[in-house]
Amino acid sequence: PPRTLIFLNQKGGVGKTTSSVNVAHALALSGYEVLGLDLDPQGHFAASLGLEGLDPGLDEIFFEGVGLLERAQPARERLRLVPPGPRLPEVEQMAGGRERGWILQRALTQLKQPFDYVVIDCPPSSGLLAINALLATDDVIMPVSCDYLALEGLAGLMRTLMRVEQGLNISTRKYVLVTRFNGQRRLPREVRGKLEEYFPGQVLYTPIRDNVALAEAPGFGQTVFEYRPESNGAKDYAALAEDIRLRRVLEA
Amino acid sequence: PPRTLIFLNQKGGVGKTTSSVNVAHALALSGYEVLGLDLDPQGHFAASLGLEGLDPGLDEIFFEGVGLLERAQPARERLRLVPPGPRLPEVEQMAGGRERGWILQRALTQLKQPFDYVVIDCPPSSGLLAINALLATDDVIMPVSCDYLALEGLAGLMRTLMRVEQGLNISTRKYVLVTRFNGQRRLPREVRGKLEEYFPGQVLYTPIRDNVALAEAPGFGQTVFEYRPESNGAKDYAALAEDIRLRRVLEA
Ligand SMILES: Nc1ncnc2c1ncn2[C@@H]1O[C@H](COP(=O)(O)OP(=O)(O)OP(=O)(O)O)[C@@H](O)[C@H]1O
Ligand SMILES: Nc1ncnc2c1ncn2[C@@H]1O[C@H](COP(=O)(O)OP(=O)(O)OP(=O)(O)O)[C@@H](O)[C@H]1O
Ligand SMILES: [Mg+2]
Ligand SMILES: [Mg+2]
Repeated sequence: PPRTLIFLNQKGGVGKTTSSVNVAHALALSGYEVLGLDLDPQGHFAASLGLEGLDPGLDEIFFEGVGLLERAQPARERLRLVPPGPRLPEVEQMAGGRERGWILQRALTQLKQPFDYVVIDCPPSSGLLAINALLATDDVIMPVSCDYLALEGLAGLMRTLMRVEQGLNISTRKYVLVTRFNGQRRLPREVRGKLEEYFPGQVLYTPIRDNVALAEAPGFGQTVFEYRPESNGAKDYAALAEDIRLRRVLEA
Repeated sequence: PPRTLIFLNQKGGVGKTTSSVNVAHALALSGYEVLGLDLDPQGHFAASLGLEGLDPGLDEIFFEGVGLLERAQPARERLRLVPPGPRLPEVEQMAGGRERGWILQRALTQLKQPFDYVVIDCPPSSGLLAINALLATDDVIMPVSCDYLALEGLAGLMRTLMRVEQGLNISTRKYVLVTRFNGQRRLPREVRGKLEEYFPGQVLYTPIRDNVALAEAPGFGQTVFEYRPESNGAKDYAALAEDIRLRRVLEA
């Protein structure tokens, strides 16, 4: 079965989508078969890859039980993406009980095609969509931008995850990804230092530096590897994809 | 009655909280009585002002009909803040019909204390909390950070607001606030240019420049006017508060 990763953080603008796009493409470029799921009704994972984004997608998986492969669109060589679909916001109001949380997980077990990785981009919220992602995944990667408010939210997020997982009797491996790092500024260095201290063995080895190429690439529907392959953004995300693959973290 | 402003954008990390904090304090420093409402369960508006943030707040206004003043905490001279309260996330699942959208608006009409301004910080989502903010407000201010994904989301947000307002037969005045501006970079200049072009008469006059003081201040529980009053961040937010007060926009 594929290894499933989700980029999760209810704090906005910390780099969930930027990481989903560039880690998914880095893995595909390394020869792995990757399926991307755009779980954010905003559809930025799809848009960043240059896809139209208005087609039906995950909404039909939730509401009509359509198979993931039927709604997966070719995005790059070895990379397919299921867009959110126009009705995805309505999932949050879906009627039903506990089984609603397992819809995505069940859809993944029914995948006939072998994938090496599934990469899920989550919205900045914690409702039914986020629960579905959590119950479908092996690894939770929490991007944390190097500023105070993002750090402040992380402890609460970790506690919430532990509580939710205990209640559902599941467990995932959790990693912290340092994003928007700038080694010359005091606040980013302090935030990164605190993350290493509070989450020993969980902070992924490569921080993603602040790099304008990462912000510009989506405007062209390109990943950073296409838009500016020599940039720090491309180097950092290539290294990060390897960290994720090998589970390479900062030692305590 | 007070003039009510909401900082709204379902895109994350665009500066809703940073703007709520510093515009609210700028107005209080100019002599106006300001009531802040922290509608984000993450409680960052409260945290950025140095408040504890775990006390009951807006959750009791929604669930028990407690008055806003009873849960408002003194934050600064002429600035009080109602924190979210620990149960605010449960509001999204509240049972009931159309009347659920009007709870905040009704609570504001029942305010016995005269305030000049009410400043509401919204979460990066579009559920029942956002609807309550929309139905309670006069002005919607949409912070847009100078990057492609924030610009991409704005057109959709405007359309959604128009549709929601038509359905509820209300109307608000809508403004765009340019944030994280950096005049030396191409992408921020392009994004700002496009905003002026697509939204003539709606873009607030002063862009907020990228300024590290704005990111550092919350870590000390201070507004930028306390933390670094001579910074560009302080100058820009002081000018923006005047723009908001006078409805000063870029002409087409
Ligand atoms: N390392 C970086 N350097 C420069 N810009 C970045 C970097 N990471 C992300 N950005 C930019 O910051 C903005 C926010 O990033 P992104 O959209 O990936 O965050 P997000 O967590 O997915 O946001 P949301 O919570 O809205 O889904 C984007 O415009 C992106 O291009
Ligand atoms: N003009 C600016 N210059 C530098 N840093 C900024 C600026 N505006 C905001 N920031 C920083 O960027 C981060 C995101 O800003 P903020 O939390 O205000 O956005 P938000 O829209 O409220 O996010 P969310 O969607 O999670 O509620 C914060 O750490 C903040 O300190
Ligand atoms: Mg995103
Ligand atoms: Mg906020």
